[in-house]
Amino acid sequence: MKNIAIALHGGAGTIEKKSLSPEQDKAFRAALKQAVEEGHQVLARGGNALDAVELAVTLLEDSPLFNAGKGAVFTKEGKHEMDAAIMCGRTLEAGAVAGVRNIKNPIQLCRSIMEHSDHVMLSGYGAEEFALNHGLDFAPESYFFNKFRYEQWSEVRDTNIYQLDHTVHTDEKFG
Amino acid sequence: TVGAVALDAAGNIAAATSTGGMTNKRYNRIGDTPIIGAGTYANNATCAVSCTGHGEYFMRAVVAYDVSCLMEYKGLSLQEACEAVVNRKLVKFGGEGGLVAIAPNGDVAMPFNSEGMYRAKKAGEQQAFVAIYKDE
Repeated sequence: MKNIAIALHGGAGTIEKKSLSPEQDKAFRAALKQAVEEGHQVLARGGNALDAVELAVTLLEDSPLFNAGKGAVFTKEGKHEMDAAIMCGRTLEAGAVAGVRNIKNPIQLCRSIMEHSDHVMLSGYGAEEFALNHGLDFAPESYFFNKFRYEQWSEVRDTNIYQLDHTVHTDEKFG
Repeated sequence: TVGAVALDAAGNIAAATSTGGMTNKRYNRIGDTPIIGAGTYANNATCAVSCTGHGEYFMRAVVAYDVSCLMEYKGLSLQEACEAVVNRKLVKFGGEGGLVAIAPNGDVAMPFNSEGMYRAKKAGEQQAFVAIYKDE
């Protein structure tokens, strides 16, 4: 097999052994393994690096375990607002989105922006309009709802505290 | 936040990152993820990088591009560049988090300065490596 490789992450933070149950530990590892194996298969079949990273991130977005796509955290308004980016090392082309809502897979929108627009980053409603014009999948708010994320948000929604997805630490920037 | 970097058989590399941001964020806050050079970067001449962590610090430290610059201008290896940025520069800023990175020669680095990072890699015909905690 030629020199191919893939690496991925699902977030960093205050993740200690005591913070995950054996079942949660197993679920996280299974999701990571599936994403890395499927991304690697793309490369093993002769696919390109862009396709591999797009697929791996799509799979992680589709998992409710991680803070992206389906598992996205709640904003102060109780919504889901997502950011994403993709970049090609060969051409230095890039596509990015910021503050998009109801886009099922923001990373696929990034790829579309990279390949079908003269721009690098689109945000908010404009990015959503671009997604609509290019046939990207949308999802209702209910698709992004996650009980664990809701409980995380419920603890801080009446404060000015904001939190990293996998971190117990809080930062009261506007306190 | 999730992200991936890859090297294909043609020797090309790429990076991708996606996030829901921070719980209870407001004012349309945007982190480092979609900012090319901060949370995501790829250049066949050096490396591909995807970051995760407290975005404000990653933006100020221009983390992804800094790793690439240390390789391009200072001649550091991928591992050395990642170590310098994540465990020295970023720590001075007070930034918690980590990244995954890959170089066109197949080197992979997954440094982080937090308690843990959900991470995985698979190279060539090797078995997949999956880890969460610092001591793995």
